[in-house]
Formats: sequence, C-alpha cells, structure tokens
Amino acid sequence: LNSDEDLLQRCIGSAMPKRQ
Amino acid sequence: PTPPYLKWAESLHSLLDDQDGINLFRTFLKQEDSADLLDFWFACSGFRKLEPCDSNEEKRLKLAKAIYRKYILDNNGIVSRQTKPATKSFIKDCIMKQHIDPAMFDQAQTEVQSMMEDNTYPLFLKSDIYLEYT
Repeated sequence: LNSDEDLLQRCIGSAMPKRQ
Repeated sequence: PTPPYLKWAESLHSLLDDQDGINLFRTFLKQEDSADLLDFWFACSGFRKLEPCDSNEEKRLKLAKAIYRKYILDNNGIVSRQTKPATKSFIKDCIMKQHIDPAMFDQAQTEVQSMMEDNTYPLFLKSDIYLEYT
C-alpha cells in the first residue's frame, strides 16, 4: 500500500521540529 | 550555550525537539528493531494537527486507517505490543464508526511515550551511538 506509506511519511514529517 | 547533545539528555521531549537528536535516536531504535515506536509517536502528533473540517475529512479518515493498519492492527508489531488492549479496541471502534477525532490516538501515543521514557530513551543515553556522538 504505497499511498498509505506516502500519507504516513507526510504526516510524520509535518510533526517534526523545523530545522533552526 | 549548552550543546544540543547535552540537552537531549534532559528529557525525551528535549531529544524529540531537535532534528539531529531525532535522527540519532532513530538510528539507535533501528538497531533495536524499534523505530516504529518513534514513527508512530510522530504520526500521532501529525494526525492531531490536522484540523477537522469538511475539506479534509476524507484525508483524516485515510490517515487514521493508515496509522491503524501499519502500527495497531498487527499484534506482533512493537507499537501494538506496547499498547493496551482497551486502547486498541477504542481506536478500532473509532475507525469502524468513522468517528475520526483528533484525539483518537492520544492514549496510544501516551502509552508508547511512557515505554520510550522508561526503556528505550535511558538505553539510548547509555548507547555507543550517543556516547560516540558526544
């Protein structure tokens, strides 16, 4: 399920702190 | 100023607040076959940030199902093993009823976080990966 994986990766990325 | 790697030793949250800290912790967890714990923790935070509104209901449902399928459904997965049966049933129920609440993964995230705080995070601070980095 590639679309699941894309969705998850984007979601995880959105929660990461932004680089200073 | 305090170097970032010393701040990482203050609390799990200080570690997860820094991109380099996250990357190093993830490398450690990968060695322990536990990287899903960290990915799930961030997936829950990302999910909570998605505001419920008409334009993204479908996306929220898809994402909730993707999180459920990847981390909760497989009883042998590390996240599933660290989550209480009642918590898993609650999430399953939300999905079945399409009751997609921003807080639906909060309890599971807390349970996984406690496990990291009690177990993998202290191990990380004693690991070769962290000590070599410092």
